[in-house]
Amino acid sequence: GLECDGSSGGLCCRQQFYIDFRLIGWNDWIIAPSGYYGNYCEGNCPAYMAGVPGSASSFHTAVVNQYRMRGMSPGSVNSCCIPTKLSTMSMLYFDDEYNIVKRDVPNMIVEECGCA
Amino acid sequence: QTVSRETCASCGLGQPDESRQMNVDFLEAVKRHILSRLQMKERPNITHPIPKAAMVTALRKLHSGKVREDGRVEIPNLDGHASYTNEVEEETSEIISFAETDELLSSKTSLFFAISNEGNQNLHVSQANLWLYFKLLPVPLEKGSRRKVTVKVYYQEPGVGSKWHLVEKRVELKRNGWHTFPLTDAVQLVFGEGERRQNLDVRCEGCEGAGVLPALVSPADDAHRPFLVVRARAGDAKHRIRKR
Repeated sequence: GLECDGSSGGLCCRQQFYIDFRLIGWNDWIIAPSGYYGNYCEGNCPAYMAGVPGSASSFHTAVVNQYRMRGMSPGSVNSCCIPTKLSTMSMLYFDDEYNIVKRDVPNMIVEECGCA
Repeated sequence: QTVSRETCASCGLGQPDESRQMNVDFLEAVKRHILSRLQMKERPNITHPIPKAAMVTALRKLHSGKVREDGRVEIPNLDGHASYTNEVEEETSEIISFAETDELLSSKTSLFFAISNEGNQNLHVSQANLWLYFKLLPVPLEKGSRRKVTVKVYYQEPGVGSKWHLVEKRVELKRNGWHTFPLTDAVQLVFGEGERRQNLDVRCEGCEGAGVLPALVSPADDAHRPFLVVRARAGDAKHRIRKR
């Protein structure tokens, strides 16, 4: 996937967005980690993106892209820029009963973006 | 540190209002996202933090986190270095709950834990253990005798005046230390009923004669406060779907 680092030319990419829990006053109840990568996807998915390797968000999209590249566009639906790879976040925090909870929350961090 | 524009001349220059507002909205959206993934309606209100001694002791006992002296925790992930992302197939929780005493109950051996299924209705308890610390008192013992005691942990089914069950364990003590007692069924009962409190009564047969003192809830000794460790997994135990 592409990173939104100014050189992606408005194409679908991943925008990193780190939130330091201290800055939002959540470090009193969240023991670890000290912040959260609230990354998100933004950018366009023009038709010629269909051929860019790694830009398809799924096998299904890759097959549809092959049709599009041969001019047999199945439906004129535009694809859109979504997370294609997500990772787990483990958190250690106090709950409202002052218990310490360690939680592995799947699909919490956007690692890559692609067109679907 | 949000500084109002009146006092900070340069703050207003960098960002036009709407992009600043967008950042604030986005930040609120991320906060809501985190709380919703933790099944919380709002962030907890921490008025009196847990004594650090109790917290550091408990976290040290668990594989889940390496605790540094300042109490910060490193959560090891699959390839070892300390970060906080490790791939898991399903949502798992580990809850550490510290024992509390009820002023209404005169008995010194009674304690309770305030535990809940963290808003996750179908949280299944895979394991729950009570951690108790035992101290050896400097009393003379008969030659060759060993400090063997029988610890009886009574737990009450949820609801006032309901039934008590017994978990019993014979323990030989050679030094001060922690011992665990399985309470998986007890905690599953609490979660199953959607309750938030687990009443316990801890008795020790033979402790006096053997010069052994179980550490219960005492403000003077927070580092050895009893705690309950619950390992739970989201999803119903019966219909487990495995990804191959």
